[in-house]
Amino acid sequence: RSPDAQHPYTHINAFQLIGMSSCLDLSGFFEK
Amino acid sequence: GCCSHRSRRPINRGFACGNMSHLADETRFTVNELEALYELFKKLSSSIIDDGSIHKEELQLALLQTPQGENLFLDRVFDLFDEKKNGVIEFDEFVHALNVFHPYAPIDDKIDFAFRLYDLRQTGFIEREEVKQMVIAILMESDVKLPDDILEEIIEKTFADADADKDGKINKEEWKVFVLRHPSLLKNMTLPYLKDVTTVFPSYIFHTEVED
Repeated sequence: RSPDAQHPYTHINAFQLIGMSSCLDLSGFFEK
Repeated sequence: GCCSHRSRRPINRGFACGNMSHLADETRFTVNELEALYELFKKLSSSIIDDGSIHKEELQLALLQTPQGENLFLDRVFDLFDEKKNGVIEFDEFVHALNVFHPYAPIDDKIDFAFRLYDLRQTGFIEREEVKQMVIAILMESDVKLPDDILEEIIEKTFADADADKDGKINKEEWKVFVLRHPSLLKNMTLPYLKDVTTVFPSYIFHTEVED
C-alpha cells in the first residue's frame, strides 16, 4: 500500500470509532 | 425539599421523598433535579412495560429507536447501570450512573466508567480481542465495511499508543494516561443536559406545587 493510497480510517483510533455507537451517546435519553 | 410539595393529583410517585433526599446527598443532583430526572425515568421505564423499572428493551428503544436486535454496547451500558444485577434499572441505579455523566463529576469517575464499559469480560484489562470485537460491532452498527488489514492496522496503532507496557492489554493506569492525552475519547461521558435538567424536563412544574 503506497502512502497516498492510505485508507481514510487508518488514522482513526479504535476508541474513536467505538465511541460513535449510538448506545454510548446517552444524550439520546433527552431527545425524542 | 420535595416533601413540602403538594400535588392536586393523587400522589403516585414511585419513589419516596426520603429516598430522594438520600439520593441528593450521595449525588450532584438536588432534590428538584432528581424530581426532573424522575420524569425522565418514568418516560423511559414506561415505554414498553409500565412497571417502574427500565428494562433492556426500553433502554434500547430510547437509544436506538428500536427495541429489537442485539447490540454489544447496549448490553455493556445496561450492565453498568444495573448495579444490583437483577436485570432491570431502578431509579436509584439510574441516578447513580447519570451522576458520573454530570458535567461537574470528577474526571476520574468518567475515566473509570469508560474503562469498565470497554472491559467487556471484566478482567481488569481492556484486551486486544475486546477492542477488535467492539470495532467490529460499531462497524456493523453503522453499516461500514472495512477490510481486515485496515481493521488490524487500526487496532495495532491504538495499542501502540495506549498499551505502554506492551503486554497486549490496556490496564487502568494506561487507560487513564491514554484518555487524558486524547480527551475527546471521554466526550460521551458528559451530558450537558444534566446541568439544567429541570429546564429539559419542565413537566416537573406541572407535577409539583409549593405550598402557599
